[in-house]
Amino acid sequence: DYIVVKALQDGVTLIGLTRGKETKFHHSEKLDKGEVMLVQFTEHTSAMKIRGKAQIWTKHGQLESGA
Amino acid sequence: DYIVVKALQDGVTLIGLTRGKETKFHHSEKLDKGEVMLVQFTEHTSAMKIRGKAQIWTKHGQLESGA
Amino acid sequence: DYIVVKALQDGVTLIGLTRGKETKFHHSEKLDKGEVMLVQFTEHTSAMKIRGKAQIWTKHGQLESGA
Amino acid sequence: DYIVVKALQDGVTLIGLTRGKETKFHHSEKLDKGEVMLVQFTEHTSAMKIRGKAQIWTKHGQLESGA
Amino acid sequence: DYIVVKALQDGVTLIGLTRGKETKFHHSEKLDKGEVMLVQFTEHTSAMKIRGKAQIWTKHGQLESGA
Amino acid sequence: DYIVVKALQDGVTLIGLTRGKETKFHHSEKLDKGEVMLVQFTEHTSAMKIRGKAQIWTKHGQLESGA
Amino acid sequence: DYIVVKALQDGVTLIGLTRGKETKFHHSEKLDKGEVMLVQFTEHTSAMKIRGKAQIWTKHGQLESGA
Amino acid sequence: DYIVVKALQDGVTLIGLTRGKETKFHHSEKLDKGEVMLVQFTEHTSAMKIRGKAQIWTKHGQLESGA
Amino acid sequence: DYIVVKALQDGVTLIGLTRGKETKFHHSEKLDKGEVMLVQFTEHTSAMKIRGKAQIWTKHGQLESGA
Amino acid sequence: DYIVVKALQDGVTLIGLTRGKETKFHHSEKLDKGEVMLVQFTEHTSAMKIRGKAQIWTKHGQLESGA
Amino acid sequence: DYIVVKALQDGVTLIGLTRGKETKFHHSEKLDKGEVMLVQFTEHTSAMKIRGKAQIWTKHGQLESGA
Ligand SMILES: N[C@@H](Cc1c[nH]c2ccccc12)C(=O)O
Ligand SMILES: N[C@@H](Cc1c[nH]c2ccccc12)C(=O)O
Ligand SMILES: N[C@@H](Cc1c[nH]c2ccccc12)C(=O)O
Ligand SMILES: N[C@@H](Cc1c[nH]c2ccccc12)C(=O)O
Ligand SMILES: N[C@@H](Cc1c[nH]c2ccccc12)C(=O)O
Ligand SMILES: N[C@@H](Cc1c[nH]c2ccccc12)C(=O)O
Ligand SMILES: N[C@@H](Cc1c[nH]c2ccccc12)C(=O)O
Ligand SMILES: N[C@@H](Cc1c[nH]c2ccccc12)C(=O)O
Ligand SMILES: N[C@@H](Cc1c[nH]c2ccccc12)C(=O)O
Ligand SMILES: N[C@@H](Cc1c[nH]c2ccccc12)C(=O)O
Ligand SMILES: N[C@@H](Cc1c[nH]c2ccccc12)C(=O)O
Repeated sequence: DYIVVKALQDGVTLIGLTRGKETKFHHSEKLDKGEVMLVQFTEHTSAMKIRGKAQIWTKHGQLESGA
Repeated sequence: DYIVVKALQDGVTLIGLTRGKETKFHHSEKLDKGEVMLVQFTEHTSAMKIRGKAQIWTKHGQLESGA
Repeated sequence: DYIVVKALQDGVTLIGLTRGKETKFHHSEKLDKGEVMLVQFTEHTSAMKIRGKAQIWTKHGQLESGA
Repeated sequence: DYIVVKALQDGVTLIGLTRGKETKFHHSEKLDKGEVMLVQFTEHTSAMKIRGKAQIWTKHGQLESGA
Repeated sequence: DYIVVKALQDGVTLIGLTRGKETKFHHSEKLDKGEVMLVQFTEHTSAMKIRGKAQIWTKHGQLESGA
Repeated sequence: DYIVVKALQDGVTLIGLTRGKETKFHHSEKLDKGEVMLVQFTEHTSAMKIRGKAQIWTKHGQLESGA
Repeated sequence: DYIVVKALQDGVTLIGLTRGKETKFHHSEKLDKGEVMLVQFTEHTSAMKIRGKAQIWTKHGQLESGA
Repeated sequence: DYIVVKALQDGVTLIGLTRGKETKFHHSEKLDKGEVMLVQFTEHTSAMKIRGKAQIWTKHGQLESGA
Repeated sequence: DYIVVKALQDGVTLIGLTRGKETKFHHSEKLDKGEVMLVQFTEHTSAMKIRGKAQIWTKHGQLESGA
Repeated sequence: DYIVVKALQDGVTLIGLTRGKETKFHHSEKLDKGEVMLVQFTEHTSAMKIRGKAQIWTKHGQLESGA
Repeated sequence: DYIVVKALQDGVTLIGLTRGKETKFHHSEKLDKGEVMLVQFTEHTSAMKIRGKAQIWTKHGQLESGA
């Protein structure tokens, strides 16, 4: 399983949270406007958080993040 | 399996409940308006609870939480 | 496999029943109006019971509990 | 595989029959009107019986029990 | 794999036949009108026989038994 | 994989043929009109033969046996 | 995987050919008009041949054999 | 995976080619008009060749061989 | 996975390329007009090349080779 | 799982990020206008980043990167 | 998983890139106009690059490479 994120503005952040007993941020990737990330759920990442305005494609459909 | 949660207001909480004989809260993630979380069911999380107004995408369709 | 439950009133209870030779209640989660639970069938939970007025999403479709 | 049962009257019973060489009742769960049960086929349950008026959702569609 | 049987009259019988070199009846369950059975193919049951008037749901569709 | 057979007359026979190097009849089940059989392919049965007038449901669709 | 064969005349033959380095006939089943055979590909049968007029149901659709 | 071949004329040949480092003919089956063959890809057969006029059913659809 | 190739002219060649670190031709099969080949990807074949005018059926649809 | 990227201008970069505890760039592939890359998620690549104007095909649909 | 490439001009190149920590070209196959290649992702190939004008069929649909 992977998701697709396209930044609609500068400074969008895609955060990976740790898998396991604890839930912490292990990586935060900055995206500039127009940049696209494709990221999997992995052995180390069982949750993700997206801040800022972005288009997101998931297996449940497409949505936009941002206030 | 993962679900997608988009906060429609500040202070939405996404809670992970423990897998196993006992059922306790192991993590509670605060979401501000517009923030999006993508979270899996995992070895440690077999149930989730969402409080506050949010859009939720699941394999059974889309719904909104909140009074 | 997981189901989704949204409480339509305060005091909805979602009960987990034990897997195995015996069938007992091992956990009962209270839900206030608007709160949403997503719960899996697990190694410890092979049956569930829902009391009170709630919307339920399952792989066989959507239904409402309550008199 | 799980099924969903919603009692349409008080006193509906959902019975689990044993898996294996013998076929006996191992559990009988009473349901009041409006209560919903979600139950799996398991290591101990390979057959089920439903008595009284209830809506039943299965992978083959929806049906009602009761005379 | 499971099938669903709803008795349309009293005295419907659902018979389980043994898996293996021999084919014998190992269990016969009586159903009264309106009662519903959900039964799997199992380690001990590789064939079933239904006598009397009943509705039957299978992966190949729905049918009625009875003369 | 299982098939469904409904006898449309008395004296319908459903025959199981042996799996393995040899192909012999290992069981022949008589069906009276209206009786329904549900039978799997198994470790001992890799071929079946149906004689007499019957409705047959298979994964490839529905058909009728009989002259 | 199994196929379904219904003889449209007497004397239809369904032949099983051996799996392995050699390809020989290991069984030939005679079918009278109206008789139905359901046969799997197996450890001993990796090819089949049908002679005479018959309806054949396969995963690729339905066809008729015969000149 | 299996394919279905129906000869539309006498003398159609269905050839099996060997699996492995070498690619040679290991079997050639003659088909008379109207005869039908159902053949799998196997441990010994990873390619097939069809000469003469025949209807062929495959997972990619139906086609006819022959000039 | 297998593909289907039907030569639309004489002298069509279907080439198998080796699986592994090196990529070489290990077999080239000549096809005359109307002849049909069905070939799998295998332990020894991870790429194929087709020269000359032919119809090709693949899991992604149908196409024609040739200038 | 693989994705497809077609550069719509010169200087498009497709970046592979490392799988594991750390998230670093391990490879950056330059694409000129019209060039197409097909890339898998792998043992070493669990996230990708695309900069510049390109068409991207993923299992969730098609999109364009670039401001 | 395999893709299909049909050269629309002479001199189209289909390049295989290595799987593993490093990403290098391990093979480059020249295609003349009309020639068709069918290539898998393999133990040695986890990325591909296509230069020149060609039609490409993938599981995400069909596209053309080239400026
Ligand atoms: N560390 C948690 C992260 C997580 C996954 N899903 C969640 C749902 C709610 C809260 C936390 C989580 C886990 O692996 O289970
Ligand atoms: N600890 C429980 C959590 C749970 C999962 N599904 C449930 C349904 C009802 C109540 C509790 C649960 C378990 O892993 O089984
Ligand atoms: N303890 C039982 C619970 C159960 C599952 N499905 C049932 C159906 C009917 C009654 C009880 C059950 C079991 O694991 O098998
Ligand atoms: N004990 C039986 C229960 C059963 C399953 N399917 C049946 C069908 C008919 C009668 C009994 C059964 C078994 O596990 O096999
Ligand atoms: N004992 C038989 C029962 C059976 C299954 N399918 C059949 C078809 C025909 C006759 C008997 C059977 C077996 O397990 O194989
Ligand atoms: N004994 C044979 C029975 C059989 C299965 N499929 C067949 C097709 C044709 C003839 C015989 C058969 C076997 O297991 O292989
Ligand atoms: N003995 C052969 C039979 C066979 C299967 N598929 C074929 C296609 C062509 C010719 C022969 C065959 C085998 O198992 O492989
Ligand atoms: N012996 C070859 C046969 C083959 C399969 N697919 C092919 C494609 C092209 C040429 C030969 C083949 C193999 O098993 O791999
Ligand atoms: N020997 C190569 C053949 C190959 C497969 N896919 C490719 C794509 C491009 C170039 C070569 C290839 C391998 O097995 O991986
Ligand atoms: N190294 C990370 C890369 C990653 C995958 N998915 C992510 C989501 C967010 C941030 C980083 C990642 C991992 O394998 O898990
Ligand atoms: N060597 C890399 C090749 C690769 C696959 N997917 C990629 C995406 C981006 C960059 C490189 C790659 C790997 O196997 O992982």
